[in-house]
Amino acid sequence: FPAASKTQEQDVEMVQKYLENYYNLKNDGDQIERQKKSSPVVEKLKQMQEFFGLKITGKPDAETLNVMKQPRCGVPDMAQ
Amino acid sequence: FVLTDGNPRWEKTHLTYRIENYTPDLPQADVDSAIEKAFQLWSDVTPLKFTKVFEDQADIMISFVWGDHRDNSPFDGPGGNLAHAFQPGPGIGGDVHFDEDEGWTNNLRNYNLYRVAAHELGHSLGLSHSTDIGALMYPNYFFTGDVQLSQDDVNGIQAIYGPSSNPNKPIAPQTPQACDSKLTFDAITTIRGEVMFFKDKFYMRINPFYPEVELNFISVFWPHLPNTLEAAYEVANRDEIRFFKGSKYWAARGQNVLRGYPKDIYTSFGFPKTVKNIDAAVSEEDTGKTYFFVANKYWRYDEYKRSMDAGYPKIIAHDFPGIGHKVDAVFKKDGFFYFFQGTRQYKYDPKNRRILTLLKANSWFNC
Repeated sequence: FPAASKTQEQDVEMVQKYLENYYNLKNDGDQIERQKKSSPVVEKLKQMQEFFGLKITGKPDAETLNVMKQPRCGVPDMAQ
Repeated sequence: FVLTDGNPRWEKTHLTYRIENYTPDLPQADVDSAIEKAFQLWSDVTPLKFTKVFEDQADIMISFVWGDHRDNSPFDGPGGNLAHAFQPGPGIGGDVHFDEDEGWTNNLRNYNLYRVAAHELGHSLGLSHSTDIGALMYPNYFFTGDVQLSQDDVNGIQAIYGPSSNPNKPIAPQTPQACDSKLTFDAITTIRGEVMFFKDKFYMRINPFYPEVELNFISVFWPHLPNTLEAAYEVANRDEIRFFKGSKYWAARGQNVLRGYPKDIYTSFGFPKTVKNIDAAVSEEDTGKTYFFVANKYWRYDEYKRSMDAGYPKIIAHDFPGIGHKVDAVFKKDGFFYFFQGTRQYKYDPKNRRILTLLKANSWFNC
């Protein structure tokens, strides 16, 4: 296997940022790197995959990354 | 559809809006027009009325802003977040912010302001993101040229504000549901070992290695094909798919529509001018014969000779016993023809010329 490329590192950051932005993932360090089966990242990824009708893997697979990279609307913010 | 948490809504039906500033990407008149049309989409189906004001605080304030613009959601430069809006309420409630780092357009180029405004105003009125890919309230940007509320959007907004008293109700397209027992198809074809079903502006795709039906816009694969195709078939040995609508057809290899298309069916296939459109088509890889179904007749075309076989058209009911008088769609798989008529599907054995099984049209979707 090739060593982690710059692109993959960028993908990790992108997944982290996406879940923080749209799924209220708390940013407390390198969560993606040390994700476990029940980690918040996996749970949030599953929520996102379910919403978009993707295969629910809990992993940032190619299809999930592809959807995350599409431009979209931001969070419908709370007036308060 | 999904309502915003806590079901916030405007308690009055007459709302004001103000465009605080303008993007330099478009003439001001185009911005005004895009915003006005976006409001009208929602007012057409609800009792809501929107009035534009030019000074002071309006219920819905609209602005183009960059980066951190002093709310709780800074923008992120080009791409990514395009815009956001606040749920109904006083102050910042209902306001719409467009990311000025995007290029705003009034055409198919990214990003169409009318399309994005229509979505954001849904938030301003109390809708959250929908899971229906055909809905305006689906969170990802996709634009094929028309902006209209889907039935899902209409159901959502009417759940909050009730229906409009206007008797002229706009037509709201429904996104096809794979497991809807009333589902019918416009066209179906095999494509590189998969089967694609076409309905309105959507395709549904099944793949033996993937249990879920993939639903998306036809334009995701073929941006220049029209919606509501009428027939499609694969010429496997040329790795070509042909799509038909009216008297025109397009040929594609993979995701690329081949140059020089659309062409007309009269010059290319030899149909007489009395044939206005093709209902269904299927090609046999082993013989190179393509069957075109037109009303109650069918024609046979030879893909090798590139000419229509003599003696056609013939009556469908004579040569395909039990198939009847009109076919919506047909494809061939594992030696059998699958004919579709409305919500019915016939598995047909062409060697013995008989129907083997009657199925629901959506039997391929593991419902």
